[in-house]
Amino acid sequence: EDLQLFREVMGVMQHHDAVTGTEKQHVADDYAKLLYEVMVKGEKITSSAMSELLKSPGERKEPTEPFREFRSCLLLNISSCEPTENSKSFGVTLYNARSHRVSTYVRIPVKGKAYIVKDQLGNELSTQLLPIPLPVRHIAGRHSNATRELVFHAVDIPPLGHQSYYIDEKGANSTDELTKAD
Amino acid sequence: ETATSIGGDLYDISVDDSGKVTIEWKTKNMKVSQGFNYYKGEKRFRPSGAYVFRPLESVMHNLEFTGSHEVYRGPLVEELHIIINKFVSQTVRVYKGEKRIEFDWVVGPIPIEDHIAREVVTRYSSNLASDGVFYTDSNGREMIKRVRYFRPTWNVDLAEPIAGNYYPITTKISLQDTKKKLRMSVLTDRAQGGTSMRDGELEVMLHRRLLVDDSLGVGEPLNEVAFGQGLIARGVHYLIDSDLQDLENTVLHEKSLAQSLALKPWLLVTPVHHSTFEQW
Repeated sequence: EDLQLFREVMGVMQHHDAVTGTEKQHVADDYAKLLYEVMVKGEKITSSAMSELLKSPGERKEPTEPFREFRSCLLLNISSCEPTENSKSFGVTLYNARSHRVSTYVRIPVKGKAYIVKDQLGNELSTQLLPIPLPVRHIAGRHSNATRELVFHAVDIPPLGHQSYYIDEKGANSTDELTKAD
Repeated sequence: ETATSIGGDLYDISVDDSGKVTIEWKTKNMKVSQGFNYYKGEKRFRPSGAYVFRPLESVMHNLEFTGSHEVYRGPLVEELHIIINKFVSQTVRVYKGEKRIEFDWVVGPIPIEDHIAREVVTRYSSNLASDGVFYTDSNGREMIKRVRYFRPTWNVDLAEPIAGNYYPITTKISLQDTKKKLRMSVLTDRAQGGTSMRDGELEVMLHRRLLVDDSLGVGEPLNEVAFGQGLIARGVHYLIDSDLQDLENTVLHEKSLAQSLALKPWLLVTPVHHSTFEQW
């Protein structure tokens, strides 16, 4: 039923106004609302699909409860991601929708001052923390505590496949003013 | 503290006092300067609007630079954070080991207190001789040759040189210097409009805020508002150089970059409170 809703909304989005942006403002706002609602509903589908994909071959049981939740970050375009800002430790799974192997730099909005990133084999990755540019932090409507972006390099994500990383905040009692050293 | 430029071992990227970015390649004779400008939108007859791009006059205006910039360098990425003024800023990035320069631009809210409609563009001006020819991929696949002030099927006399030379871009606009055998391309993360009004220069429109309906159907001006103020647009351009001697690899590299810009991996987060790596 969630997927059907998604199909219906994407059907509406084929309208030439939705594609080109020549609709009235309140129609554009409604399109955005429709898309947002079905993306949130779609999260249930992606969560159960990722649970299936993450089951190691031969393993029959699903990942145990806390690890079965896969949440999207729909506000990365304003450097905001509630789950990564408000968790001291979290897993990040990257799903590569392309039919080619992909390496990419990942940017995650965070609040802390130092993080450890491990790949699924436990190797610690080189990371870098950068301040989120001021004009982005002050965008009207951006309700985010994130002041920095955590950057690391995801190498060789398989085609139509995924890769997971474990991220843990170091020195959890970090203060929050942005120092030059950052 | 003392760094004034970024670029790793491929580029030397710095900012001048007017907020313009200058890029020099360390490995080839190529130089590009990037800056923002705007057109005033036509308001009287046949105004600029959702269906039409018609600047008030065929000149572009400079944006006053009242901002600042900061340099951040580290093991994975080097960044230039540049604030041009109250409604235009950008971050210029170079990632380690990647042959591209990323422009993360933020435009808006575009001011209209002076009742002037504005259409903000970014320009990449290089030292390449492109002889009035440039290419756009208006369908996301093939590159279509465009020649300034020219139409392939009739002798055109452009009464509006700016609007008449603007073309749709889906993922890429480029120009090339056949003597130097170099190509400059700008990859976009969404469909935009663009042109090359001067040799060696690529121009892409980023954001518009107009004040009069263009009477072509929508019945209201293209004046998007969010949270009570003008909409803020944020996007990414990749600036890449390509060697025309090695066309095979050039095409593959550009195609892969265009796809990676349009189809980034999907990021899914699993909060794992109080769980160790082993448990996870």
